[in-house]
Amino acid sequence: AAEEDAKDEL
Amino acid sequence: MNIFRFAGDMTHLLSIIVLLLKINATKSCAGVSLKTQELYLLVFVTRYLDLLYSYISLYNTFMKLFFICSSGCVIWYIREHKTVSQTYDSAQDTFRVLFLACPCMILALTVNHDFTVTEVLWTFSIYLEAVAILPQLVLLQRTKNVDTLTGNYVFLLGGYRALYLLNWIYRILTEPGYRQWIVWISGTIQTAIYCDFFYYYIKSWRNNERLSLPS
Repeated sequence: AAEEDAKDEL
Repeated sequence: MNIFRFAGDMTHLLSIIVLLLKINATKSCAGVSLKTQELYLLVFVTRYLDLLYSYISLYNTFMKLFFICSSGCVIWYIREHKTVSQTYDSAQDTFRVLFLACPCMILALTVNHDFTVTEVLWTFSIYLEAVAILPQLVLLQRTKNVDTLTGNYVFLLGGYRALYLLNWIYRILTEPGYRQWIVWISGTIQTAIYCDFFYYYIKSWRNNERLSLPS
């Protein structure tokens, strides 16, 4: 799930 | 969002504004690589497909739309604008973009988190962004006496990547469980590609000379 958080960056 | 991420985004934004300003004010795209701009458009379109199905913040949405539209705008200037397009030197801008895009796609199909269309395209965009500056750097190297604004554009673009590295270090230290190996490794390679350029940019700036890269 942490890897999904990557998508809050541009 | 931490200060490094925000500063990175603002630097990225500023780099594009500097590029548009240079093209619009001088009505010339001399020294600007169309290939790099086309690669960036491909990067933004494949990465920001999530605009269609996920929402993070107004800030993110605005920035994503800005990056897509601004690279489209630069491409339009170089290809279509009556006077600007005449200053484009296609004979110098000869980098084979398929040599970058194809390996990135193969890598994205092989190394990804999820074998879905959107995830593979997102991963592809991460890999491609890492190397998309190469045609621009090759073009700069071929251009004697790089004009100041074009030099500043590339410097700001590299600065944005360096600030993202600091952002990741900050997040590693402050967010438990935070990790994104694909993004970190690609981003580190992307920043490393600028090292040589940074060296000559700072050297020319300190000596008050115009930037020229050794071939």
